[in-house]
Amino acid sequence: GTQVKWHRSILAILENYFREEIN
Amino acid sequence: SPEQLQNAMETIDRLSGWLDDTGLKQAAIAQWKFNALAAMYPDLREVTELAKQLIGSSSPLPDAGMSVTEVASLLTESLETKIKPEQVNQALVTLGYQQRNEQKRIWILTEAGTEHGTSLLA
Repeated sequence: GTQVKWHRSILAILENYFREEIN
Repeated sequence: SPEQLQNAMETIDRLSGWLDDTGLKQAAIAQWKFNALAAMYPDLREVTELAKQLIGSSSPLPDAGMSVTEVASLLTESLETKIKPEQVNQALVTLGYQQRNEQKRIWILTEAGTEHGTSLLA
């Protein structure tokens, strides 16, 4: 099978996304 | 025989077409082709190993990166709120970085996603 691995650059993007979701 | 080999290579090419849609690196797909050929024709293993070494030396796989589970746990720490891996996967879909192939039950990177992620053969 295949597996997706994420680079560190995705963390800031997701942090912003979830911050907006939480608020 | 040369005909058998020809047939085997055509089959491998057809199968590798499916891998092309997954966002895998061409070097990884080429490695898979040589592995498939060696699996079908063990006599060729020595030759295929040489080819794979060459691929490995010219296109080393990038830093493996983080799984969604690891990303979720880092986000849980930084946001001080429990973030589950499923939420991360959904967010990555919403943001346009990955898509779900329900038939193959795998995540596929979108073009935008390839800037932040890599598809690896597990």
